[in-house]
Amino acid sequence: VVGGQPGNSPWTVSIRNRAGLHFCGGSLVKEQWVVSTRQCFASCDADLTGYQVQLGTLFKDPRPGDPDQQSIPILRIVCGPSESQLVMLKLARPAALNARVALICLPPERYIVPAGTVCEIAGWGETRGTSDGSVLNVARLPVLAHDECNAALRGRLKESELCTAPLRAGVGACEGDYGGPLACLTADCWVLEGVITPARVCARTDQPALFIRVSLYVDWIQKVMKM
Amino acid sequence: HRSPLNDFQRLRATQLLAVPAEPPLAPEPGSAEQCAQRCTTSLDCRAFHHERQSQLCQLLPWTQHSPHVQLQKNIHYDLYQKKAFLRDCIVGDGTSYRGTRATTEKGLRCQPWRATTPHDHRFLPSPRNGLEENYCRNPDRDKRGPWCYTTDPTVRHQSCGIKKCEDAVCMTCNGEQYRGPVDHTESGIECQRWDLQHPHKHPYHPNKYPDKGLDDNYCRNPDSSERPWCYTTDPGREREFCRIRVCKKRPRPQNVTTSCFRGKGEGYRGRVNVTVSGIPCQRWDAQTPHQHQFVPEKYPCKDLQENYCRNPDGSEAPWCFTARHSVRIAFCFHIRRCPDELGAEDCYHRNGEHYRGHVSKTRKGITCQAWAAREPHVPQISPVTHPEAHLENNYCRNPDNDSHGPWCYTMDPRTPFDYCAIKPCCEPLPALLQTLRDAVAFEECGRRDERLQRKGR
Repeated sequence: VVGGQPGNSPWTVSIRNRAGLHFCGGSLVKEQWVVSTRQCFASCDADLTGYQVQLGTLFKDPRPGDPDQQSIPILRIVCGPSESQLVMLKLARPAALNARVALICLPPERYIVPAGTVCEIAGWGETRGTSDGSVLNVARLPVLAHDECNAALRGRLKESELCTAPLRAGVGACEGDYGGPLACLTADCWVLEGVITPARVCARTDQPALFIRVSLYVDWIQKVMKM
Repeated sequence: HRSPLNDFQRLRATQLLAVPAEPPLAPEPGSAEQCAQRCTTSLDCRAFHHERQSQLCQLLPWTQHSPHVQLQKNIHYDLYQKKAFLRDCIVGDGTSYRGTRATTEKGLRCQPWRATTPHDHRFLPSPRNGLEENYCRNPDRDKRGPWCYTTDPTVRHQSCGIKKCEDAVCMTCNGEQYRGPVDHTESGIECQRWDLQHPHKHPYHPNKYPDKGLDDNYCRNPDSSERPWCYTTDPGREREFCRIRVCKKRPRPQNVTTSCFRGKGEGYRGRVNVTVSGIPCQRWDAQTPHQHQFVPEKYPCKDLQENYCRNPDGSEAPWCFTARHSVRIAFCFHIRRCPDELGAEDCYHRNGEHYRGHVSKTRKGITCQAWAAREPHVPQISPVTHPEAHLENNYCRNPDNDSHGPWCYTMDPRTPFDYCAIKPCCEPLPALLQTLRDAVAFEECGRRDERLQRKGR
């Protein structure tokens, strides 16, 4: 996260490859399910043996013996509807919820986040020197109205996308944050409204940032967990 | 420090079924290594079953190549067979060869060792010398390798021309796809088994890297080194390259793409050379600001040109060393992924709840499971539960009015359901997105300790 600060986001998980390297983020929506983005994974039937999610710690690469850290193997991947760019990861066992690990809420189906709502991204991705890259960073971004964003993007905004307004200071997600959450406070709870996806450039000051609009796919998320 | 298991080839979840004259020995308690020790010292033992759960082992006097024997899946057993009996190549002069080749290099049939006609001789089978049937053997350490007496009266004996293991299977590029039988390093040290952590602890567990072919103690290249290597059974030497013949023909690169990347992007040959955070990539032929092993000349098949994003080591996506000292590598996830779904074969209106077409494949090309079937998935929705939904055969349908269109249960055991190769007939009406008129309550989610937020680090 560029232009952010160290913070606590107990639903944000780090996705690690077989060599133990962090390469993407995700959000814990159920004890045994993580939402992330398709861009991070080789295919919809990728063999994820040896891949893990790490939660319960603020450190990107915690020292062995970090008491709250949990590392859980990923059992399999399920791809969302074609244009969603979402995936769900089933964990080998449920995560233990505690002060460091919590579920993020799912929005009501097809819910619009009101423009101006201040939401938060989180991740262990590239900070471009703006903060301590060894810990979880968070940053606040205001939601931009759909029409305004569509105009700024010259009509190329999709129904499945959600925008946040660019900030002059250059604040935004970057490489390593993809798949992580855009969380918005609603009724005293943090709700997963967006999922971070790759942009051509991080933290632009002149263009809105795009996220996958989760509320369009809540029915699919529930269906996968039920099936 | 050499494990007795080094002489064995392991087949996971496999049992050897035989129609024996007499039943095999009763199982005895023991770890896999203890079983290997017993089988090695037993003259007629050629393989053993090892039950992981109960830690029992059963010695067997046959292998998969023995007559009236067959392999069968069995999750309770791991089958270990003596390599000497399975190899169809030779190590050194082939004295230890126990394969089943029974013809000479010129195609003559071998004379059984027990027979003394048409050629009389002194090499008669015994429990120790491994002479058996009419198989090629090397009882007198002949430099040319295993041989036999021939059934041709005019040719007393002839070499069988069995290749050396390092020549039997050649390797291409950096040998990442090499699955041959070489199990010694180039200086002749025997390799350590990948499924053992002694004498050297290491991260390459076969279960963790199922696609790297980390079988037994064969030379492999799981980390994109220059060529196959292995951990050695010499405690003083952790790992060493192996000598393996390079195939003359270099394989044509697969899955080459330039404007997008597929899978992990090993075939990406595009020209993106800036990370998503705006840092230029370092040239592959440079060693500053980052020293690295991926010298273009040593990786001829990886197209490490200029400073383009590439994936020479099977990482998650194309990546590069960056021109910034503080950032060693960066993935190039901003390169678009190539579409990997079938073209739509049909279209549907609204949510497709009235779709009655005959498409029966998912968007990934997997065949749909019949709605009335209960395998491989036990359906929660079936013709019984939804009689009005026209759930015929295995045609795509939308019985639960899924807003993302017709779907089906799939024949892939790992994918309970998926959407079909069908698209909306016309541009979908904008989804009715609603604001929150009535208050929403969330349960047991979305809460955190906010103190951390206010107190800066």
